[in-house]
Amino acid sequence: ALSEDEFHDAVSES
Amino acid sequence: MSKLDQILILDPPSDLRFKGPFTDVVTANLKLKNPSDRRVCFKVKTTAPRRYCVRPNSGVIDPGAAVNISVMLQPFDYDPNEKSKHKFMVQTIFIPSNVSDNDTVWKDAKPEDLMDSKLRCVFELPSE
Repeated sequence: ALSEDEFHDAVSES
Repeated sequence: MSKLDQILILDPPSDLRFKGPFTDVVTANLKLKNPSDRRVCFKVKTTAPRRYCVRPNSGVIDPGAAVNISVMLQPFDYDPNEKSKHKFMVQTIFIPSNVSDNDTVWKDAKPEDLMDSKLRCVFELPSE
Protein backbone atom coordinates (compact mmCIF):
# COMPACT_ATOMS: atom_id res chain seq x y z
CA ALA A 1 0.00 0.00 0.00
CA LEU A 2 1.14 3.49 -0.76
CA SER A 3 1.70 5.85 2.07
CA GLU A 4 -0.25 9.07 1.73
CA ASP A 5 2.98 11.04 2.09
CA GLU A 6 3.80 10.23 -1.50
CA PHE A 7 0.85 12.27 -2.67
CA HIS A 8 1.07 16.00 -3.26
CA ASP A 9 -1.60 18.49 -4.23
CA ALA A 10 -2.10 18.45 -7.98
CA VAL A 11 -1.40 21.74 -9.72
CA SER A 12 -3.84 23.36 -12.11
CA GLU A 13 -1.25 25.34 -14.07
CA SER A 14 1.58 23.77 -16.03
CA MET B 1 -6.92 3.87 10.88
CA SER B 2 -10.62 4.16 10.31
CA LYS B 3 -11.64 4.58 6.71
CA LEU B 4 -14.90 5.66 5.22
CA ASP B 5 -15.85 4.33 1.83
CA GLN B 6 -15.54 6.82 -0.98
CA ILE B 7 -18.93 8.42 -1.54
CA LEU B 8 -18.15 9.73 -5.01
CA ILE B 9 -18.51 7.55 -8.08
CA LEU B 10 -15.37 7.76 -10.18
CA ASP B 11 -15.36 7.19 -13.91
CA PRO B 12 -12.97 5.60 -14.75
CA PRO B 13 -12.89 3.86 -11.34
CA SER B 14 -9.24 2.85 -11.05
CA ASP B 15 -7.05 3.56 -14.11
CA LEU B 16 -6.26 6.79 -15.90
CA ARG B 17 -5.14 5.95 -19.44
CA PHE B 18 -2.85 8.17 -21.46
CA LYS B 19 -2.26 7.42 -25.12
CA GLY B 20 1.13 8.18 -26.64
CA PRO B 21 3.14 9.46 -28.38
CA PHE B 22 3.83 11.85 -25.54
CA THR B 23 5.26 14.65 -27.65
CA ASP B 24 2.25 16.82 -26.90
CA VAL B 25 -0.05 17.24 -23.92
CA VAL B 26 -2.24 14.15 -23.45
CA THR B 27 -5.48 14.61 -21.58
CA ALA B 28 -7.40 12.00 -19.62
CA ASN B 29 -10.84 12.78 -18.28
CA LEU B 30 -12.05 11.82 -14.88
CA LYS B 31 -15.68 12.20 -13.87
CA LEU B 32 -16.68 12.52 -10.24
CA LYS B 33 -20.34 12.02 -9.40
CA ASN B 34 -21.90 12.76 -6.06
CA PRO B 35 -24.82 10.34 -5.52
CA SER B 36 -25.44 11.52 -1.96
CA ASP B 37 -27.79 14.21 -0.67
CA ARG B 38 -24.96 16.20 0.89
CA ARG B 39 -22.38 18.56 -0.57
CA VAL B 40 -18.93 17.10 -0.95
CA CYS B 41 -15.54 18.82 -1.12
CA PHE B 42 -12.85 17.16 -3.22
CA LYS B 43 -9.12 17.52 -3.81
CA VAL B 44 -6.95 15.81 -6.39
CA LYS B 45 -3.49 14.65 -5.34
CA THR B 46 -0.75 12.96 -7.30
CA THR B 47 2.62 11.31 -6.77
CA ALA B 48 4.01 13.29 -9.75
CA PRO B 49 2.78 16.88 -9.37
CA ARG B 50 5.25 18.28 -11.91
CA ARG B 51 4.15 15.94 -14.68
CA TYR B 52 0.45 16.75 -14.66
CA CYS B 53 -1.83 19.71 -14.85
CA VAL B 54 -5.22 19.03 -13.29
CA ARG B 55 -8.28 21.24 -13.84
CA PRO B 56 -10.02 21.68 -11.56
CA ASN B 57 -7.72 20.28 -8.87
CA SER B 58 -10.25 20.90 -6.10
CA GLY B 59 -13.82 22.00 -5.64
CA VAL B 60 -17.29 21.26 -4.36
CA ILE B 61 -19.84 18.86 -5.84
CA ASP B 62 -23.51 19.47 -5.08
CA PRO B 63 -25.89 16.59 -4.28
CA GLY B 64 -26.60 14.60 -7.44
CA ALA B 65 -24.14 16.65 -9.47
CA ALA B 66 -20.98 15.62 -11.28
CA VAL B 67 -17.69 17.29 -12.15
CA ASN B 68 -15.47 16.54 -15.10
CA ILE B 69 -11.77 16.81 -14.39
CA SER B 70 -9.11 17.12 -17.06
CA VAL B 71 -5.82 15.49 -16.19
CA MET B 72 -3.18 16.77 -18.60
CA LEU B 73 0.03 14.84 -18.89
CA GLN B 74 2.81 17.19 -19.94
CA PRO B 75 5.01 16.27 -22.91
CA PHE B 76 8.08 14.17 -22.12
CA ASP B 77 10.53 11.84 -23.86
CA TYR B 78 8.93 8.46 -23.69
CA ASP B 79 11.09 5.46 -22.99
CA PRO B 80 9.34 2.26 -24.18
CA ASN B 81 10.67 0.50 -21.10
CA GLU B 82 9.11 3.03 -18.82
CA LYS B 83 5.99 1.92 -17.08
CA SER B 84 4.21 4.69 -15.32
CA LYS B 85 4.20 4.34 -11.58
CA HIS B 86 2.32 7.57 -11.17
CA LYS B 87 -0.75 7.52 -9.03
CA PHE B 88 -3.59 9.85 -8.32
CA MET B 89 -5.73 10.18 -5.25
CA VAL B 90 -9.14 11.81 -5.02
CA GLN B 91 -9.68 12.93 -1.45
CA THR B 92 -13.17 13.92 -0.37
CA ILE B 93 -15.06 15.04 2.68
CA PHE B 94 -18.67 15.88 3.40
CA ILE B 95 -19.18 19.58 4.00
CA PRO B 96 -20.65 20.17 7.46
CA SER B 97 -23.86 22.20 7.26
CA ASN B 98 -22.45 24.91 9.53
CA VAL B 99 -19.38 25.56 7.37
CA SER B 100 -19.40 27.76 4.30
CA ASP B 101 -15.71 28.13 3.58
CA ASN B 102 -13.90 25.27 1.83
CA ASP B 103 -10.53 26.01 3.39
CA THR B 104 -12.11 25.64 6.81
CA VAL B 105 -13.54 22.28 5.81
CA TRP B 106 -10.07 20.90 5.06
CA LYS B 107 -8.44 22.61 8.02
CA ASP B 108 -10.98 21.18 10.45
CA ALA B 109 -11.08 17.76 8.80
CA LYS B 110 -10.39 14.80 11.02
CA PRO B 111 -8.57 11.87 9.44
CA GLU B 112 -11.56 9.63 10.06
CA ASP B 113 -13.81 12.00 8.08
CA LEU B 114 -11.73 11.77 4.93
CA MET B 115 -12.54 9.47 2.05
CA ASP B 116 -10.10 8.68 -0.70
CA SER B 117 -9.82 6.75 -3.93
CA LYS B 118 -6.60 5.93 -5.69
CA LEU B 119 -6.11 5.66 -9.42
CA ARG B 120 -3.03 4.49 -11.26
CA CYS B 121 -1.82 5.92 -14.52
CA VAL B 122 -1.42 3.68 -17.55
CA PHE B 123 0.69 4.80 -20.50
CA GLU B 124 -0.41 3.33 -23.82
CA LEU B 125 1.66 3.53 -26.97
CA PRO B 126 0.12 3.42 -30.42
CA SER B 127 1.04 0.08 -32.02
CA GLU B 128 4.30 0.36 -33.87
